[in-house]
Amino acid sequence: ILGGRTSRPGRWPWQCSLQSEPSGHICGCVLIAKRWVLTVAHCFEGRENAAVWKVVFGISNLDHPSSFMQTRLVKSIILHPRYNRAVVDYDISIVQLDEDINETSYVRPVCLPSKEQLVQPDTYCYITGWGHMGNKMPFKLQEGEVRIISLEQCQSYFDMKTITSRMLCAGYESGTVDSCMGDSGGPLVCEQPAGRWTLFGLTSWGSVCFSKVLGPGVYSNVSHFIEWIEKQIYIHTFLMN
Amino acid sequence: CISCPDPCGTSLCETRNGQTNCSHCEPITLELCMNLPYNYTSYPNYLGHRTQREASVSWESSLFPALVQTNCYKYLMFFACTILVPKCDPHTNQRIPPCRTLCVQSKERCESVLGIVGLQWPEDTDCTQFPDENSENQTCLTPDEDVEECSPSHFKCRSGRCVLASRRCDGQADCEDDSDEDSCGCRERGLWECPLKKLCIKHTMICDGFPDCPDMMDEKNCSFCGKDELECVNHECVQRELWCDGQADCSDSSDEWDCVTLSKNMNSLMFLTVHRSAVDNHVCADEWQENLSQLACSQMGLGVSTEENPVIQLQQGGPFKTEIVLVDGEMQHQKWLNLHSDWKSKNVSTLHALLVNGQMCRSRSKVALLCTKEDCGHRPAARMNKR
Repeated sequence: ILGGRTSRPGRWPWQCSLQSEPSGHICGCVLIAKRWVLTVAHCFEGRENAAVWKVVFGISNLDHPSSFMQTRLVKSIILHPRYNRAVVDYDISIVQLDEDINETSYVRPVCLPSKEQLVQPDTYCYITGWGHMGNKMPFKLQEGEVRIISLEQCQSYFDMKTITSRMLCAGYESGTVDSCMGDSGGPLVCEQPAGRWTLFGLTSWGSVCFSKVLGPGVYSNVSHFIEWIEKQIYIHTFLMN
Repeated sequence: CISCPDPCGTSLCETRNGQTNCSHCEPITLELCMNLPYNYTSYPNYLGHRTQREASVSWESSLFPALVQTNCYKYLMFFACTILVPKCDPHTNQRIPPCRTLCVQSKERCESVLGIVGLQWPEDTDCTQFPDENSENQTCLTPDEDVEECSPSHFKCRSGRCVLASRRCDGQADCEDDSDEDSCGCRERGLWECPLKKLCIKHTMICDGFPDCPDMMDEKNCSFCGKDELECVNHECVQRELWCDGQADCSDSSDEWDCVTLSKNMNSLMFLTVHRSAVDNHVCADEWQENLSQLACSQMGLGVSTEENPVIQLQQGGPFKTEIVLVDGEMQHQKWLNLHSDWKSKNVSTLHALLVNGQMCRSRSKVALLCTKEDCGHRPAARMNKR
């Protein structure tokens, strides 16, 4: 996260880290149910084998595992069948864990929006992750507040790519607060009434975040994928055993 | 030290070895450069990007498409692509550079345009690193007459200028000759038009199981199923009686989706309804147990059953297989399903696979449930410190 700050441990209990040896943390991810995690499809490019991955929950400092940490192996990876690596469209995937997480105050699922529940431009939301900070990779989870930007306005920042309805833009023209390499797959969450946090986006792509060209970040639009997510979880839970 | 690309194996590069001897040809996937007279590239490129993904989000990938719209040099996009996705020589697996003249002319004609908006020509494009066209010991790339001047992300005006493809047919003229607003129908653009809304989609998106038109018309009339068949979401036809039988018969499993639901009646009680053979059925409460309530709730994506006594006793009538109810003012037979006699020994994962029809409901009771959604989205309360 660029322009963010270090999060208090446990503040974002749905944030998880998708790790693979020997590199360690590769991407962010989001806990949506006891055995299910969302992330983006591009995290698995060239590494689609579930056996090479593990998912770490309840962690704040990647370098100092805490007693609140829980680790699960990956049972299956479900990539969106329309994922297109050339234009980074339909950038979403579902990860099935090998066993349920234990719900604690440090490990809790986030709410998913309904299909019709769209986040409005100019809403302020939060992004989190262990991605690049512009001058270094952090050990501690970072958080940043970003503003939702309309697709039309967002398209004006990106001449070379088409912003589709599967995408959501958030950030600032100046790029002061933005997600960056290593944040991919992590959450963009907005607070809803009654203090519930709902997942509206997954960090997907943007300009080179610490280059001269700035602008907002582009996130996978979770509302667009709700039906697909629900059907996949149902199929893998009830029909594939 | 990073992993070498696949053709070199997956072992880590040795210290100081970097990616030497790892070069290989790979298909071009960078959207900007998909219409080059060559299809394979080799990395790292001349801008220092290690992968096409890195190139696709680079500053230069934004800069060149913006610059090409100024019409500063006919072959600017060709030059940009020769340094973003250098041509790969299939014999040596080495990249082939652009010729120095191409680089010099691109820079001479377009650098000043960048200066107007306060931007600089990319630092890594020192033209002296590229060989001269007449060099005997090194080949280099020059554009042919028929090379595409615009990238696939651009529309070429009749005047020859490139404007962003997203600005084509947007109601505003971007080409000086207005040609970007000509022939704006979907068909003229090689696309399919959603019947009710003027949205254009690719032909490959029609009848692929994913609705793209706002009215879902791209997914209608995709199959012709028989009288006793129903259409799966992916448009296969499956026998009506196989719907919600506990076995996936559509290849996308859609015959087994939404089989178990809750339906409200006039007292706001939530009756368990099973959509067996495409008909809604009540569930007889004979032998009903708590774990079945939990399974039903979980199958509906809801957390746990909170109803301790989920059985509703009906007031009148004897043991029945069907019940007559009023639906929209018409008398209809409401069908019933019972638990299979040896349901406890069945190794199935769905509730509806445990149910059978055609049996008497001795208890004259139907199952009603209250499921609660699992908690989500709550953060732990902030800790307070006395000051």
